[in-house]
Amino acid sequence: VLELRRVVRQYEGTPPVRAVDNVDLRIATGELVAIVGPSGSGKSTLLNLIGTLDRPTSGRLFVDGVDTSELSDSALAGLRSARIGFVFQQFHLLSGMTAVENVAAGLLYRGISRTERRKRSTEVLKRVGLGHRLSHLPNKLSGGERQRVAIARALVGDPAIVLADEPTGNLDSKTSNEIVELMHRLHADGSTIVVITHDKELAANLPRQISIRDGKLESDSTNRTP
Amino acid sequence: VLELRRVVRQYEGTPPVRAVDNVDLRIATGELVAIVGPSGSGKSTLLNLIGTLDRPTSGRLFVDGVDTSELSDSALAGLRSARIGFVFQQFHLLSGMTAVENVAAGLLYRGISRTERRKRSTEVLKRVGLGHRLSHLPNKLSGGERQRVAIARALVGDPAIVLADEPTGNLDSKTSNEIVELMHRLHADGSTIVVITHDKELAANLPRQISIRDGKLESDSTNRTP
Ligand SMILES: Nc1ncnc2c1ncn2[C@@H]1O[C@H](COP(=O)(O)OP(=O)(O)OP(=O)(O)O)[C@@H](O)[C@H]1O
Ligand SMILES: Nc1ncnc2c1ncn2[C@@H]1O[C@H](COP(=O)(O)OP(=O)(O)OP(=O)(O)O)[C@@H](O)[C@H]1O
Ligand SMILES: [Mg+2]
Ligand SMILES: [Mg+2]
Repeated sequence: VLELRRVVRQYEGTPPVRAVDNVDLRIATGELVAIVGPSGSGKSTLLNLIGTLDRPTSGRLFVDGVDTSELSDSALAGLRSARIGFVFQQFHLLSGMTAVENVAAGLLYRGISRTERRKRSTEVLKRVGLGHRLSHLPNKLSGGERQRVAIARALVGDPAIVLADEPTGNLDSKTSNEIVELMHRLHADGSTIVVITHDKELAANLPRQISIRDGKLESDSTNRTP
Repeated sequence: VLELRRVVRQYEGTPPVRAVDNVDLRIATGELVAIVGPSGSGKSTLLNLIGTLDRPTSGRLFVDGVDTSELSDSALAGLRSARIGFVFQQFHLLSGMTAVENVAAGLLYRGISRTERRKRSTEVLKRVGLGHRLSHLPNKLSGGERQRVAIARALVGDPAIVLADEPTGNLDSKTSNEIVELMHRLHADGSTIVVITHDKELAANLPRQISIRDGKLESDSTNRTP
């Protein structure tokens, strides 16, 4: 469902930075994959490319078999909002909106009534343990609470593809396990999930681990334990 | 060197939130302490109070034996910049300044020449592995690189007291270990260090762990292993 062919993402500068350096990668529908690697190795850049939030400097990205280089920005945005839920490493919540409003924003333009958006957003926020923080603005939330609002917003639309950039970095182990549980359940329901994580235990418990170093794929393994 | 007596921090609202609920705490000079607890339990609020970035709703905070309620905001700011280095959970880098400029900002108002500020900032950035990113703006850095710039800025002035709010949340284990190594060395040189962390291994390896739940001190232990 996601395929990268010889993808390069280079940032200009002195010197230029090759954040993703000639990556070939295929992720099949319904896979659950961890992306690991040192800080600065290109993981977020890679996930942004996979999520069509960024375009390659060279190479091709195919989503659902469609060559994204042939899509306009608006067509790409349409594909993205219909199919992909993205959890950002830096959350990117809207500061003027409450937790529930931030999550509900993930459901706009789908013909869902405001009442129904509110209802679903409340449910997802309760699933991530924030039922008591629905009307808090982001600056009135803890770091881990903001992270969970970002997760809720990515999941509220039941996306076919979930891309999560270090979703448990600000969470204690109990809360983190609950989020991982949630991801496993979405996966069991058919979602394709790609998670960047620095948590070795989390990564080891997923069926496939891809490791990145200096913008290149270093290893790509599959757990053989059942 | 740091003492809290019956400290409360309550946020107004419907309902009000008692983020720190009647905490008594003493941290002696030269201690190395971990603060752990669930997401939303009050750790960052507690650290901000300890670091004089916030004032209690009631109760007293003493820094170096001085009752902070008797200091004006500017006197407090002076005490803080002379004695305390703070690593924020959300980094708070200045977006228009490069990595080295952000760190150098931690040395202003000390009569240090610009050349010397630049030199020291470059050194600290190299110590956290960012020698190759000195002139990058924050939006041209990865999440873990921004975290390390925040760490470098907190440490560049050799503060007597280091308060770090989840300093390794965005780092892979190798880089994280390097940061922890650095903290142990500062501690060996006499700094008082308080670290909020969700990393159980990191916390277990510090001489003292304080755990917080719902704004209250739940436990306060000291490692007996040498
Ligand atoms: N300005 C505010 N107004 C109301 N409530 C707030 C405000 N700031 C924080 N809170 C609440 O106070 C509680 C404690 O927040 P704090 O940031 O100290 O938690 P934390 O232990 O650092 O959590 P985390 O591990 O997620 O970073 C949270 O439940 C949060 O929602
Ligand atoms: N706009 C930019 N211009 C120049 N270099 C950039 C830019 N954005 C990112 N980089 C560099 O590209 C490299 C890869 O960044 P990326 O955010 O993908 O790393 P990462 O693996 O997600 O790291 P982390 O684990 O710290 O989040 C980093 O070394 C970073 O400094
Ligand atoms: Mg990243
Ligand atoms: Mg916090």
